Amino acid sequence: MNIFRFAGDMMHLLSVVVLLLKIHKMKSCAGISLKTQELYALVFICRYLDIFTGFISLYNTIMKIVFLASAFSILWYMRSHKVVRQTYDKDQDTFRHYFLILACMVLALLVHHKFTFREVMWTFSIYLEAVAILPQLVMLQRTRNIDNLTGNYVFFLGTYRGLYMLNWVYRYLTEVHYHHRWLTWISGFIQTALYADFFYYYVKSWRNNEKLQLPA
Amino acid sequence: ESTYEPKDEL
Repeated sequence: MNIFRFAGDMMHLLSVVVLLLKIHKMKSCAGISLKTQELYALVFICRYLDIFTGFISLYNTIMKIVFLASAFSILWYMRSHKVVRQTYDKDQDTFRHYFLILACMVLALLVHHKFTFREVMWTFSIYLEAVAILPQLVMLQRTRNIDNLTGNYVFFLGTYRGLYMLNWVYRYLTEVHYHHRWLTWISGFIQTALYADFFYYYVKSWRNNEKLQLPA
Repeated sequence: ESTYEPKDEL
C-alpha cells in the first residue's frame, strides 16, 4: 500500500469521524444531507458484498466494517435519535436522489468490466459514489451559515478521492499487474471534480479567516 | 486476463 492510498483512506476515515463528532457531541446534524448519507450507505453495501468471502487483509476488513458501521450509525442518528433528528433540515434537502440511483444502476448494467452480479454491483457503487455528494453540495449552497465541522467534513471527503487518484497514478507506474481500471479512474476524476467549486471557496474562506459561505 | 481480480481498494 502506497502513501497516497493510505492518506486517502485516512482522509475518508477522518471525514466520517468529523461527522460523527458533530452529531454525537453537538447533537446536531444541521446542514447535513440525509440523502447523501443514504447514498453512501448504499455505496458501501454494494461495494463490500465480498466482506466475508474475499479476505485481502485485516486492514481491509476492519476498514470495511468501520465504513459500514459508521454509515448506518449516521443514518440511525439522523432518522431516529430524538434530539438529532429534529436538527435535520428536511426542506433544504430536496435533491431527487432516487434518480441518481436509477441512472447509476442503468449505467452499471451497460458499462462494466464483467457481467456478473458482484461486478455490476461493484461498478454501480463506483458510479454512485462519484455523484453521492451532490445532494450535500446543493444543501451547502442553500445553507447560509456552514459550521466548521460540516465544511471540514466535505473537505476531507473531497481530499480522499483526490488522493486516491494519485494512488492510481502511482500504481499504474509501479505495478506491472495493476489492471487498467479506466472505469474507476473516470468516475474518480468526476467525483473529485465535483468538489472543485467547493474547494475554491473553502480555501478562500480559510485564507481570509472568514466563515465559509457558498455563493447561491 | 485473469478471471479473478481481488479489489484491494476501499
